[in-house]
Amino acid sequence: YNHFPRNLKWQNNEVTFRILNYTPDLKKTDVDRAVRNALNVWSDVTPLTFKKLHQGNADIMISFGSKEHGDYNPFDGPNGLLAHAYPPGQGIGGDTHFDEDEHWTKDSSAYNLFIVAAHELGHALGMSHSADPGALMYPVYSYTTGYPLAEDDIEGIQALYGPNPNPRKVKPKPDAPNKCDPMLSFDAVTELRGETIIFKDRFYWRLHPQMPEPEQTLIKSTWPSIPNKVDAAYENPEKDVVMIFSGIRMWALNGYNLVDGYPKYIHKLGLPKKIRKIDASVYIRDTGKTLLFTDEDYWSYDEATGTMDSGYPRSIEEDFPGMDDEIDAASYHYGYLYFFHEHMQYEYSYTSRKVIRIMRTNSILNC
Amino acid sequence: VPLPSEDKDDLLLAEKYLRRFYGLPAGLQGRQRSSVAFQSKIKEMQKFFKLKVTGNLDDNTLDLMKQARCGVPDIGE
Repeated sequence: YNHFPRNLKWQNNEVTFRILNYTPDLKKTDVDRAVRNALNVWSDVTPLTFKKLHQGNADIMISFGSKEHGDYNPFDGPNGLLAHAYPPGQGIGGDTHFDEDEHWTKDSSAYNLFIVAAHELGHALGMSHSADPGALMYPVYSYTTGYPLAEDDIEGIQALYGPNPNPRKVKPKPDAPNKCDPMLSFDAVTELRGETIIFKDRFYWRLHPQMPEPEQTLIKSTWPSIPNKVDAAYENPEKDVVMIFSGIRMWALNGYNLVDGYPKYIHKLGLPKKIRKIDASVYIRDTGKTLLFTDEDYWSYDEATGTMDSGYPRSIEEDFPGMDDEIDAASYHYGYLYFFHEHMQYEYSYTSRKVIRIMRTNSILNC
Repeated sequence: VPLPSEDKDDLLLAEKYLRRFYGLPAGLQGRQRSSVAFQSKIKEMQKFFKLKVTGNLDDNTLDLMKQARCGVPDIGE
């Protein structure tokens, strides 16, 4: 998290605000509720209280305007700049402006007013931008559901105002995982049109042969319709589809798009009802089979016929000597299977039927 | 060699972005000095967003500059 220079903050914990005008995109009551909920996000974790004024000068004056709107800090039409706010202080200090040329909504169909308001009011209280992509104070817009503050945001605002003396139980989002954390484990690994996608918590890293640095992004900012937590994933390149597994459901993605008819239950693949989760999955290009790992066992699914091969489940330990532990994620490259378990990855050779190399899980992330 | 028009658009977008969010000085300061300032501001932005710090206007950096965002600068006053 960052603060503004000189740690600008309100000296009084009772802060006033006033909504000067409204966007026609939403009902007046929706705008009032979005602003109030956005203020509550910050009052939940600090001693701050917010009092609404209906006339006169408030600490935080909230308004909608387009292009040049009176502060010589013009907006730019649709997209691009969505809103801005000024740090605590007299006059324009604390004032918060929304770009009326954006389409403001209550859901994820366009720019969500509550999410943008919560971010801008963070500025109005003294927070500057955070470099944590999972933080509310990260400068780039992304739609998320649930409680918007991450631990990073809470630490930042409490460094200015202290904690809420009567805290209400809130569940902050964990910070973005650090790719070079030596104890890092993966949730799932898959290929996607020549790139490697690695899922961890609410995020995924994207590895591209010509991109030296993995790129970390929120899952929901690319695929809003899949869950925040992925158990397993694999790509069927012939169909140009990536299968995502979470709990007892599975999603089929074609690039950014969800294939019609999904999500479906994983039991449609032929798994017994007692299976409630898939740990890892991998498509073996040479055989056209997809291996699905659950606890100590694994299944083989024939992509061409769309059926589960008979004689499964089989024991992972028996068929993959050297792999006597559960598997978090799996991938396959040129005759080698890569099993990821906690902070280690095991390179297994199909031809010599043994583990031939053990590395750190995040060595794939240039760590 | 003249830049193809698309590159020129990207360059203008990048200059505007860095001027607004990273304090790139406005106006003409002589070719050499402005390109040094330009590169150092790109590095600052790449560092902030945890991109590979190259000082070059690569695809990743440009992609990020085109995303919808808050109008408050990322650094400084």
